[in-house]
Amino acid sequence: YKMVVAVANQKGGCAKTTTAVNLATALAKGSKKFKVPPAKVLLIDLDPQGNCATSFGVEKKKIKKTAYDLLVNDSGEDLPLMEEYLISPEQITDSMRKAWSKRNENSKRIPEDLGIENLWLLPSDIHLSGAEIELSHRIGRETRLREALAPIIDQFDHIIIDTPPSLGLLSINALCAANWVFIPVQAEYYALEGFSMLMNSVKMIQKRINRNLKIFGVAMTMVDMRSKLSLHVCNEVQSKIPRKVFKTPIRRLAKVAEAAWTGAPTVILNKPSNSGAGAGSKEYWSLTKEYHERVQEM
Amino acid sequence: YKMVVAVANQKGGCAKTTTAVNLATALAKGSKKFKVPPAKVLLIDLDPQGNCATSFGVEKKKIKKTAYDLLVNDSGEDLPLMEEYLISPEQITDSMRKAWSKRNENSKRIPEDLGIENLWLLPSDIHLSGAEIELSHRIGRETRLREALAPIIDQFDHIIIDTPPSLGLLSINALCAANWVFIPVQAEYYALEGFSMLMNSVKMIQKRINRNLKIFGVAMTMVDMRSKLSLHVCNEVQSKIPRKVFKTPIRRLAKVAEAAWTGAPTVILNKPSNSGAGAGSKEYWSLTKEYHERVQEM
Ligand SMILES: Nc1ncnc2c1ncn2[C@@H]1O[C@H](COP(=O)(O)OP(=O)(O)OP(=O)(O)O)[C@@H](O)[C@H]1O
Ligand SMILES: Nc1ncnc2c1ncn2[C@@H]1O[C@H](COP(=O)(O)OP(=O)(O)OP(=O)(O)O)[C@@H](O)[C@H]1O
Ligand SMILES: [Mg+2]
Ligand SMILES: [Mg+2]
Repeated sequence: YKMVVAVANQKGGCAKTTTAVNLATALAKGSKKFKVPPAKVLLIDLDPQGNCATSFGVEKKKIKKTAYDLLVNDSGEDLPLMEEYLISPEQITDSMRKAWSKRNENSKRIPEDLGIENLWLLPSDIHLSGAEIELSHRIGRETRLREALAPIIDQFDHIIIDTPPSLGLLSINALCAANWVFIPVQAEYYALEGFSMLMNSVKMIQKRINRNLKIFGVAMTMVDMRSKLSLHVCNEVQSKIPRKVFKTPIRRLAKVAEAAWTGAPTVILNKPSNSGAGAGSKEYWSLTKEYHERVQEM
Repeated sequence: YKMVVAVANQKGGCAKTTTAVNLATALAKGSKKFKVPPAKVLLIDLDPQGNCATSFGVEKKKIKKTAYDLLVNDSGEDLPLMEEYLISPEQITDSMRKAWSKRNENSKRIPEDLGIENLWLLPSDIHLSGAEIELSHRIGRETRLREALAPIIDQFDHIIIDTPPSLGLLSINALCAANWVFIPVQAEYYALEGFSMLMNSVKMIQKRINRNLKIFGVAMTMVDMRSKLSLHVCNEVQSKIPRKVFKTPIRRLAKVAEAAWTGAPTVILNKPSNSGAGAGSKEYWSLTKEYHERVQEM
């Protein structure tokens, strides 16, 4: 089983980026405690907002190539993907450590283990929003990403693709390149309406463009255990797609959002713990553990 | 000054729909306390998710025509917009009251004043996401909405347009039809990155397609006064565009999100108050008051 996973939901703000970034990082890093072996992971940002790079403190001005270059590249020869296009684990580690000291000016020592070894990033920026119009007239516009990834797909254990909040050509490219789709659903009312819309779109893509696409899982995000609305939405989603909803709900926790400001995903910034700063980290580690278990069961 | 206002921000989940719905409703209803006279308002939903209709308890299956029909209609003759396309104030009132009794089964009496007189709604649904591809080959694809609204623009005091979380053809149509753009910004870190992206896009639209487009205002949403990150984002946005940020920040309040579940905007569901259920309503009424004051100053 090749794990190429699109993290998608056209509803805005449901934690697609936060989930893609923390899942990819936890899979790459691995943890004995959560029984997740380290793995080689590629994180692809297919959203022109480019929030994946920000999540690791990577400065946009320093980025040489992005997903835009990959999608519109017409030269046809095998691209030197690994060296030219991807941000390496060393560069990601360097950016995180620099971003950390910028945010924590008064502390001397950068945490020893703030670093990552097995994670590569294909970043994006605003130019990517031009790709939708530019590609719309080209033959095979929906499968550009799948073709571009073919030469390197075997070098990774997991490829995780963050997508924009829409069902346009960029998300369709991600859903064609992927064989799995992972769906974060915010525990709020409008999210219910979007969920059935997404289910229909996945069915359409399965029928017309990518027969292999299957739903890997659904994660409930920004859950507030005290709110009747939150629990109502969780129950509704559970009843629509019972076996796919991950057991670990991700609660709304300030430290998860603050991690983006510090420039490192919460799973490596905060030590997992039952409460306090590490609560969100623990929840994303448990989610990753369940991801790994479900892969093993296949 | 014709007030045609696009509520836009390509960042997902920053409260575009919640702001468009509450602003349009408060402008239509009016309030002596907040010194806002009642006005004739058209709310247009240009997001395929169709969350505006949901906000008033309007059932999607009952909708006859949507924004999709308006945008792709090629017959060219003057469309019978008001009767055929728009949901009337009576129908909106009826939907809200029905949705209210469904959610509050045990209570007998529907609140007397749960109703609206001066608000018309052009709803949308999933078909609208097909419009982006269908229109992309047509001449004048960016100005379809502006042309379609021309015959009825003088019948309303305010036209408020909700947009999807992207800068595709649908949002561009809204920004071409509008002479003002109102920008909700969530007080979270990723939102900062999106904000400068949006500023650049607005400049491009001003230069190339709609010389009249100006920024009417920026509203900080889902603010948490206790969070350093939240205050940091508010300060950053304030420093980038000082005179345009509305004085009233909208806090993250559960009752604002729950109103969508009940099927009525919080400004008419909850009596404005300093704390408790009416706090969000008061904040959106203050925002509407400031909107009205800024219109007066022009
Ligand atoms: N568990 C959480 N607790 C608190 N805040 C969260 C959590 N997960 C995400 N957030 C915050 O909520 C906001 C939305 O999350 P995020 O940007 O990841 O969603 P998205 O689906 O990628 O949005 P978009 O649709 O714009 O791409 C961000 O500001 C993020 O920091
Ligand atoms: N002030 C608030 N307090 C609490 N929740 C809020 C507030 N405003 C909006 N919400 C909730 O946050 C979520 C996002 O808001 P909303 O859907 O209005 O944003 P949007 O920008 O329209 O999203 P999209 O990008 O998907 O169109 C919704 O579930 C909404 O109910
Ligand atoms: Mg995102
Ligand atoms: Mg919306």
